[in-house]
Amino acid sequence: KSAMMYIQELKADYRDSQLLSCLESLRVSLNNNPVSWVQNFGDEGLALLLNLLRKLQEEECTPIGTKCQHEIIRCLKAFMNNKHGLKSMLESPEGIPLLTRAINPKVPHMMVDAVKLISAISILERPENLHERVLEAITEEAEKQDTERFQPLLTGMRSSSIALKSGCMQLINALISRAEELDFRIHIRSELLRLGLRDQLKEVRKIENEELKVQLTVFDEQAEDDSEDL
Amino acid sequence: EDDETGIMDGLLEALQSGAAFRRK
Repeated sequence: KSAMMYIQELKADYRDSQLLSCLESLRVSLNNNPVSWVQNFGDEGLALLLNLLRKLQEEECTPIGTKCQHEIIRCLKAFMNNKHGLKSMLESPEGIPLLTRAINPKVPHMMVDAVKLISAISILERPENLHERVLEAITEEAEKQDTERFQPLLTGMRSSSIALKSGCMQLINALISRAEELDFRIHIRSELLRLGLRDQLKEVRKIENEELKVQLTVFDEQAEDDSEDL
Repeated sequence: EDDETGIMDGLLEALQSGAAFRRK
């Protein structure tokens, strides 16, 4: 199918299983076609995906609606896997806020993908201030939910999913490592520790898992370096 | 230059291995 055909389908107001099947097929196409195909899908396709994600996030959650949201996150990952798509996504004012809204501990599988993508965006050096845009989106979403901004990450750390714990630690490390000022890094770390990360880390350190251990080591080393600098 | 692919895969791999956090 051509990129244009998917654009037509995304405009067709498909629902439930028909929408899910379209999104699954789109994800495969975005992953397997050349960059020129992704370029044809382009800004219009991205805007349709983001609109759809927003609508689904605003609707009452149904299992199939949640699956569609997750599939859109996967499509976005495939779309961002090249310079053109990544640039379009970062230029879209809604991209980062909508991805941030997918940090939902009630849907652990989707949250793993969302925190990883946001971590990746946070560590990009260009365009500048991406790390700040991510923190701003996290803060604004928490204000809407009337909760602490890092609460979803702490809830994710308490999940039984090791992949989610590891993903949350990745985002925590990305946010801390990309803060330029020592004071700000210490501030973010303290905010997390106070919110419950201190107790959570005691439990998480007992888990035998290589991916998780890498992130815990990064967290400890960064804290140690900052402590020395201080 | 826009043809470069695998950007997200590379970033995710660097995050997972810890390489993304090594001080320059």
